[in-house]
Amino acid sequence: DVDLDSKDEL
Amino acid sequence: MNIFRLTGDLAHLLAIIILLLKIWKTRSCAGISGKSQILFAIVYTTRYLDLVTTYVSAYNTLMKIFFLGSSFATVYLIYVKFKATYDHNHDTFRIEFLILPAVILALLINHAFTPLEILWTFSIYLESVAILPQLFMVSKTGEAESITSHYLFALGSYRGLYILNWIYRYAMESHYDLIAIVAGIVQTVLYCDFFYLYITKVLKGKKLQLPA
Repeated sequence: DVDLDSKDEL
Repeated sequence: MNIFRLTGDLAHLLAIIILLLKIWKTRSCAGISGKSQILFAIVYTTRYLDLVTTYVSAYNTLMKIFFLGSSFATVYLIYVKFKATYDHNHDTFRIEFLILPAVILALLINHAFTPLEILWTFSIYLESVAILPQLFMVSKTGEAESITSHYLFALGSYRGLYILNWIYRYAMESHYDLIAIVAGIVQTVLYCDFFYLYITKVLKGKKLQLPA
């Protein structure tokens, strides 16, 4: 879902 | 990666380096809230647990290692090495009133009910209020050394720049994460009063004096 790639942020 | 996030991370890096240099050079942590630094160490620990499981990029891994190392080093300098200069009379904010609500909120509002996701969400909520003990201490002492205000300006700017990054990512990649965005806005708003004082006073060479 949408939030997974916000884990590439610090 | 985009320019807003990169400058945000660099502002964050700068803030941490300013703080470490201030404490190390002056061999004193006067005016620095140890409680906020403890909260930051908790934030990075609970957020960067994926350091060992997922590899995003060398940049991502290096920054996580630096943030983890520097936050623990800062706590060590305050509570061990320069303990004698720690101003615990003014660093009295009850951080359990920040940690508990963040835990409860993370359990209630999250993207997935898995340990890693709950810890990440907790760290996002906690980071948004982690600076409160420091801002509280500045308001109690009524002033801050200019180096401390530079630290706070850089630290406050970092999440402000992340907001621009989220706008950019929504516009360009139609990606957004409401939990990070709402917490990031709260975090940046908490600095607004300080930003006003910093720009109207410190940049004019005056000391940061809060209205008594």
